[in-house]
Amino acid sequence: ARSTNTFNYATYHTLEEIYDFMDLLAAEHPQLVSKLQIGSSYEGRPIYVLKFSTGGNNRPAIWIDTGIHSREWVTQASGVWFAKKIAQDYGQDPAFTAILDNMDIFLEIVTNPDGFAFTHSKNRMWRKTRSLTSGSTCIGVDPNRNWDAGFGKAGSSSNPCSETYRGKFANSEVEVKSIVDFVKEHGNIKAFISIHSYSQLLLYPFGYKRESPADKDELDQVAKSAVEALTSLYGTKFKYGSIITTIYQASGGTIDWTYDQGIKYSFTFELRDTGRYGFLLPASQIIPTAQETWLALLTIMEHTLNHPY
Amino acid sequence: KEDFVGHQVLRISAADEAQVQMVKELEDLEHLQLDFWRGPAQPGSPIDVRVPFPSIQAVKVFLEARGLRYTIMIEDVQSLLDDEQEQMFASRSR
Repeated sequence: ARSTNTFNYATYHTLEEIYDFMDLLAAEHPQLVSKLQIGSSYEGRPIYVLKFSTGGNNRPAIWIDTGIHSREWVTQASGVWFAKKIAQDYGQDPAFTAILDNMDIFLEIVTNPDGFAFTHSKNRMWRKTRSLTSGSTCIGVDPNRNWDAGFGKAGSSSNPCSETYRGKFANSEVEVKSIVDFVKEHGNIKAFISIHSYSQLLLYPFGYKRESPADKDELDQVAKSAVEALTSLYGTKFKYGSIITTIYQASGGTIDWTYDQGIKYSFTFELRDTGRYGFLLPASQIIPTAQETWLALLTIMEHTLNHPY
Repeated sequence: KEDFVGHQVLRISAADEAQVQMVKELEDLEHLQLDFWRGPAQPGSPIDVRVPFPSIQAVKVFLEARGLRYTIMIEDVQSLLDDEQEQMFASRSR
């Protein structure tokens, strides 16, 4: 694409095309957008995060990531759409402008680059990282079981051949460790939103234990409002609640760790498939999915802005 | 490139906790090479599983023998993948 205005948001893209898009967006909006490299993947690919900032120094920030499970293609595609939306709405939409005038946004679109490249080259159904496990012929770790929150408890597998293999130790995956280091280094992230697909859920901690988070009532209220906003666009039905009560026990998960770090507004989305496509959601549904999700993200971001802590 | 010709995705409805446990037994049968897209969770939540062609008969016998209701969500995974590739190629050439 020659510009982000001619980029086709209604189709799936390769890793290279998404990385090119990031460069285009940063070049078109040098005052607002910068591309940071927070690490390199197991196979040596750069791990990029887009930073959207209107100034200040280490402002309170919102983190959004997509694609940690590489086969969930509608999430990376939505992440590309979110990036363009942020750049084009700043200065246009008053509510969103207020958010960016006071907070930074970090957006990691391809959180598992090796896995994503593999879904394009060899196996479209690949979910995990591509790291080798000594003593096993099976490859990869589930990057949403590898965080240091209830790591190793029930809700993940010790079998390297399992899709929910937790890895030999917490943060063994460089794709996870890079985010951990970034979050600790930054120290002022106030909302952390990790986006998956599919099953139309908006979830908050915990996944590894039944105990409710201290901020359960507030998180539940925010999730309720965010789901209402999402559903208002196309009627897509979402459920919301804690991970363990809404789906099942899952240990070593991203937002359990971020919440334990003190990031109160920690949420995970499971985006649509409203029909019968699962991970193979047709590209025609990318933009509607991104649009409805954006309304929920706005709700969470506004709440974060209006409830400093 | 891995191909998924003949792979089906079944959507299983577990009516109660006992049936959820039965599906979890299925999950442990590694030789079937099952890929749970939506794992067994709460009764009433759909369970979606990609079944490689060689395992389809065995899985359906397992489900029917235990009275577990299922529908075929995707008849042939590879044909959806082919559509997806075609769409990407067409948009790129446009």
